[in-house]
Amino acid sequence: VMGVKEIGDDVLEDLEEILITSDLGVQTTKTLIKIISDKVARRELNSPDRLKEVLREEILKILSSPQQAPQKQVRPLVILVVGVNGVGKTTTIAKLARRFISQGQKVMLVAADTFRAAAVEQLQIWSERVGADIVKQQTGADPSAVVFDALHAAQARNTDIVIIDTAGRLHTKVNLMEELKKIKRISGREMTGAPHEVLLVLDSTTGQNAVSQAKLFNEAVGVTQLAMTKLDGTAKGGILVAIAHDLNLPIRYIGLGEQMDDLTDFEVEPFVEALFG
Amino acid sequence: NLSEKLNDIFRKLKAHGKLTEENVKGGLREIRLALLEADVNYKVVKNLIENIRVRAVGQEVMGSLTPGQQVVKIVYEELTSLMGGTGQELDFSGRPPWILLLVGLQGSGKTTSAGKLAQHLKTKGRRPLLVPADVQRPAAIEQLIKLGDQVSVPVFPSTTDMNPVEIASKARANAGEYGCDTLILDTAGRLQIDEDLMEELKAIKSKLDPNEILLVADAMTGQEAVNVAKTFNKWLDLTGVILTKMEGDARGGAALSIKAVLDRPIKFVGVGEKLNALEPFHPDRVASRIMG
Ligand SMILES: Nc1nc2c(ncn2[C@@H]2O[C@H](COP(=O)(O)OP(=O)(O)OP(=O)(O)O)[C@@H](O)[C@H]2O)c(=O)[nH]1
Ligand SMILES: Nc1nc2c(ncn2[C@@H]2O[C@H](COP(=O)(O)OP(=O)(O)OP(=O)(O)O)[C@@H](O)[C@H]2O)c(=O)[nH]1
Ligand SMILES: [Mg+2]
Ligand SMILES: [Mg+2]
Repeated sequence: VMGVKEIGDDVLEDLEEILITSDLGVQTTKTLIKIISDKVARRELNSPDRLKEVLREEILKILSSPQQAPQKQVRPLVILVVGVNGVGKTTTIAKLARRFISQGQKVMLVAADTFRAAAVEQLQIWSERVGADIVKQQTGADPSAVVFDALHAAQARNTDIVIIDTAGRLHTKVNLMEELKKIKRISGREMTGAPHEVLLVLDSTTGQNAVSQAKLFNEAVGVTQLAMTKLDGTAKGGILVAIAHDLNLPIRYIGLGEQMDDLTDFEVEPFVEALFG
Repeated sequence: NLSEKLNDIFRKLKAHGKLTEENVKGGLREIRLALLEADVNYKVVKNLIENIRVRAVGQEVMGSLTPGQQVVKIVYEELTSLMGGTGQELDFSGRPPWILLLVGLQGSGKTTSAGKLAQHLKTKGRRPLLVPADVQRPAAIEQLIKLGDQVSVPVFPSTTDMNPVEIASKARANAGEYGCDTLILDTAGRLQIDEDLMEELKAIKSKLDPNEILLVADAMTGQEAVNVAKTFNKWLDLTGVILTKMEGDARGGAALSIKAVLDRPIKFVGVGEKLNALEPFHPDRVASRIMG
């Protein structure tokens, strides 16, 4: 077990296996196992069932700690969606648009992925399906220019919510992260305070690299919300615990499928239930 | 990094005289942590540590003047041999049209890898036909058409009112008309637990009898890499793997997990978003990266 020699070693080993195989990662697992074994050493814990209960409580604590700032009362509210390649940004945007529209809001989608083949076409189809406006330019256009035009139009058109789709990019690619910073700067220039939310999308199948992703995207553009997709699969998404612990970023949305209605709000209790399920 | 840690540990241990099996435990723990931090699957790590332990308590380490370096060498060798092996070439036996089927989870990089394979095969003198068999994702067919255009490779004109099995068999029947001898089939991403969609792949397989069925998997995949690979393999009997997004900072333990559970070669790695970003898999390089 993670460098800890205590009584109940095999019980701790079982807990360690649950945490690691749920993708909580080595560091967070070490931290949690240490908390548990310290309690065992201080004789605050002596039954294996109680061990598991306390572990759940500790994870609940970690996940409940990041506080989501209250929704900004601004119009249009501008949400910048970012993340590495293939995690589900474009699909998540469609789901968000669908939700806002069902609440009576006027939504505009911004096709600022001007790089990937058929990225604009993909967002266009979603905008038609959910009933959102779309602002787009040709492939190869400067994404910041698309955003600038879109924010100008949104303010003129009485739009309630603007959601900006960006190209997937690895957080380690400095020039691509600079491009993202520029998109953020340009938004703020066209509309003071924009983007009001920066939503980082993570894939539940990703391992400990998700922590590096969250860290670098946060350093580059300041992440205000997290979404985790593909939790309809078999991955547990435990890396959210590591991210909450290390970076204190609020987890907002969960993706549970490929259709426009497959979005739910992140809730700590059901998530922890599923981890131990 | 791991080599430094192991050299440290064994220098201290050896300083106390003869190295014992008990001493080696500390080193094994560091190796285990390194592998888990690299996202190698928990059970795969367990087995691997046992294989390393057997060698580490043997004469090659115990009798060595530099036991730390010996252990580092053993880890590197075990990882490299586990991930390496034969069969890294694509199977072009038999008569054309040769058929490559790409499968995997949503967003893993199948469509982009199809474009990359088309480019790669063209440089090898083959005549590929890209076949869009994803009729579900918005603009998936358009995406492959654009990629085909970028590498000047013909693309079968699928439409969303066709079904994937029908697309596959029509494409094969018409391959000659396009002047093509190799079909690259792009399929929709799917969960390995979606029985209907796995049945669909099985149907494509029995209709076409592909030369290659390649799992396209993301290098940053965590613990589920084993379940995903195992299940796709159970349904389809995979012939190989393409590991994508390898140029990032993911340690890439998924490579080890997948190879360990499939015992099929990792034939290519994706190292970028452009269509020339496809490389052969180098087990030794990935071994060093996993060791960290
Ligand atoms: N099963 C499942 N699939 C999802 C979910 N979210 C997205 N997907 C699928 O994941 C794949 C990639 O989704 P996209 O929205 O294109 O991802 P992206 O981040 O915009 O990709 P890039 O723009 O290429 O970086 C698609 O096949 C989606 O249908 C989810 O919650 N569950
Ligand atoms: N950085 C990087 N990105 C890659 C690589 N391979 C593919 N991508 C990107 O990953 C994202 C998803 O690629 P796709 O080819 O659309 O993935 P897919 O498996 O076809 O997705 P679905 O059809 O929705 O299941 C795109 O943004 C690609 O450009 C790679 O090797 N490196
Ligand atoms: Mg996208
Ligand atoms: Mg695709």
